[in-house]
Amino acid sequence: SPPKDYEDEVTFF
Amino acid sequence: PGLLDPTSQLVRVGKSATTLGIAIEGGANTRQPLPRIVTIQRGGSAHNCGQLRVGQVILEVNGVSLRGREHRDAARLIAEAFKNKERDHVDFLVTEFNVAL
Repeated sequence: SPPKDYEDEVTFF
Repeated sequence: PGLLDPTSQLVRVGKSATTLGIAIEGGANTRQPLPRIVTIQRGGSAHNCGQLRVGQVILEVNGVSLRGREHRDAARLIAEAFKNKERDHVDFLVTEFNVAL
């Protein structure tokens, strides 16, 4: 699968 | 491997607040293969510690490498490290440079 857009994946702790 | 990187730094974050107070982006199979800190929230444990910076890349958490871990997996590891009551701190190995070794 093509690389995902990392900007779509942000996690807050 | 992280220890061979002279720019890496071990940062111990005490659990001084109820939240860690950081946000990360990236993970394996993305353009940002290792998680990068994008936010440090005032009043959180990371902010209180004073040694983590936005833009740093996290290489290891409590000695566990984040290399090859997708975002969700890396995030789970960090969340569990903070939640684990057996330790009063979380050790982060971070680097200023955007390494993808």
